[in-house]
Amino acid sequence: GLAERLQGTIQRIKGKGKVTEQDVKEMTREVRLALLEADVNFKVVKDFVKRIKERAVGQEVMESLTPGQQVIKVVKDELTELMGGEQSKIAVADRPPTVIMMVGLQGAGKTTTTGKLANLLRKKYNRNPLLVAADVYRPAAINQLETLGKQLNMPVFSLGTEANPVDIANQAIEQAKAEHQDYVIIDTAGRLHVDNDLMDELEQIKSNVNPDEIFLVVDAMTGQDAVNVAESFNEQLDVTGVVLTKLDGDTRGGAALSIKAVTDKPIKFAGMGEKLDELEAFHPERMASRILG
Amino acid sequence: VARYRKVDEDFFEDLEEILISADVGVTAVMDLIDDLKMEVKRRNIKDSGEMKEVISEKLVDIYYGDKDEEPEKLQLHEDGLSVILFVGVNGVGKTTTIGKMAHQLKQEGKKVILAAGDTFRAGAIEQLEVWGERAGVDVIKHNAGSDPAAVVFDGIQAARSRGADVLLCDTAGRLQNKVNLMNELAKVKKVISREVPNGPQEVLLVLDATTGQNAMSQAKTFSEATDVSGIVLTKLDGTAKGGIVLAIRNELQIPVKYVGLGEKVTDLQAFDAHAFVYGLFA
Ligand SMILES: Nc1nc2c(ncn2[C@@H]2O[C@H](COP(=O)(O)OP(=O)(O)OP(=O)(O)O)[C@@H](O)[C@H]2O)c(=O)[nH]1
Ligand SMILES: Nc1nc2c(ncn2[C@@H]2O[C@H](COP(=O)(O)OP(=O)(O)OP(=O)(O)O)[C@@H](O)[C@H]2O)c(=O)[nH]1
Ligand SMILES: [Mg+2]
Ligand SMILES: [Mg+2]
Repeated sequence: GLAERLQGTIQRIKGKGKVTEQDVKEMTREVRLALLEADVNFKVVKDFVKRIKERAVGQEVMESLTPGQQVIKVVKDELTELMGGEQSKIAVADRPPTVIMMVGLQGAGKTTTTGKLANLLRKKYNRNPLLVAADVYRPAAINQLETLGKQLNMPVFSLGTEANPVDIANQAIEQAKAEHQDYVIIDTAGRLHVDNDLMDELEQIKSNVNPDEIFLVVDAMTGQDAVNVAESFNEQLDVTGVVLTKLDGDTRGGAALSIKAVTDKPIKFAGMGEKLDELEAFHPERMASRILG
Repeated sequence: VARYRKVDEDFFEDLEEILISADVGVTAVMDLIDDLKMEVKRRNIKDSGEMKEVISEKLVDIYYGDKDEEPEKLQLHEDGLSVILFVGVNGVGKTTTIGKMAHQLKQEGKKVILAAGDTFRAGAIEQLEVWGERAGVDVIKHNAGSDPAAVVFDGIQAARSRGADVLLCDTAGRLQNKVNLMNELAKVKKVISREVPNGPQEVLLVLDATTGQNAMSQAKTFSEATDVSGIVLTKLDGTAKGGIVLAIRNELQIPVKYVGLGEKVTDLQAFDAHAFVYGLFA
């Protein structure tokens, strides 16, 4: 991680007893490499390194007895500030049901996270959610969500694979009102941000049901492309939050910083496993440490 | 990489941005750029028109290392059963790729059977069954929750008794840092090597093109557990470039055999290194 990367420069500084601008240049170069290796986006890293450069050549580093530690502190502070504070609240509509829409690329974890959110809403907030199977494309997607519904003993709304996702969403809301289900979570099919027809479909669902939350679900191991994906989904849908999945893996997760930097939307939850109770609040400070390695 | 620019610091910075943004990896890119700068001096290259060729050459070289540039095909038996085991982390496209490959092999006149080795995830067996129907091939399955090794064992017996040429085995997605799950996978592979001569003929690691540097860790760990023989790089129809496969091939000698270009049964193509390198700049 960053600490090891800075070792060489730190030893050299100890030997000389004073820090030069060249030393600082070297240290910010190591910061850049550490962030790129952690999958933070190239342009986001460029902007970030500019931000810390000023502090890095300031008194706090240049006159410190432990300049290496100071650089790490500067980087951690700036990263944590960029990641934002912890924000894991779920919207509550003035009049039920509160509608949550799950969107994202193929395989990111939307269906699984739909189940996890339903579980959380009931266990922690005593809510009565309805799961909506609006993925009519992926083989056995409806079966997958219905299986999760059975495991949770929770209702799943489906009109089968011949129905239109917009109709499914609308009719699900009608059922929720009739059956007094106070949360509706709409699971949509994975899609590419560059697939215009499918992105239009999401806009149609949004304009029909006016979701209180639109969660962009992103795989934590996403590389440089995270910026393209987050930007497109956010520009077209104005998402309200992000869920970063598969954080139980060993990926550094730089995508988190890229996503936050380019959308400024809160990362609310972290998927920490395949089971339906493995959803945690997203901790920005912990993520900053993880990214730095 | 526009034609007729000067080959100066700006040129190399732009090149660095393109390649890092393609997930080639910062160390590989820095080494490449050092190498290119030497080449520029040695050949006295003045404008970027000449550079395009040199850069593509170098990238293809990184990929092939010092082996000759043979596109690597599936190593299937001429007669007797061939088994292909599909492995990889969650959600990358294993099950979908099996459906596509079953279709392709059937078109080539092979008799194909599928083994529903993901006995864990909700709807996994049903999902593979739909692909089996689409490709027109049989699916061997047990109940959800049963032992994946037992399903694969049954798949092999069924493939033998039905005279199948190829058995494609699906497995549950798993993150490479989960030791017990990697051990489970090693056990499935053991069953295949015990029951089928030279089996499995292929262990294909399915990698998602949107994955960053973690793909290298996936390749290393899955290879330690199952001796991966090839990669299928999926979701290349998106904007991600999957540049990490250059370093994977260079360091681990694992070739990309196929690429996934969509969600339809026909969206599978043989890997072409030159086309791939070209795509990094598109
Ligand atoms: N380890 C781990 N696996 C996860 C997590 N979230 C989801 N998964 C797994 O990732 C895979 C994909 O999850 P899905 O819920 O099917 O993803 P999806 O976004 O609905 O996929 P599409 O509908 O095809 O776009 C499954 O194997 C899940 O079990 C997580 O936080 N950790
Ligand atoms: N656009 C695109 N989507 C793909 C491609 N390959 C697979 N997908 C989609 O990715 C999602 C996940 O595919 P699966 O086949 O379920 O992936 P998996 O590896 O079997 O997932 P798990 O079994 O849950 O680990 C599905 O929505 C597929 O349609 C591809 O090449 N391009
Ligand atoms: Mg889904
Ligand atoms: Mg699967």
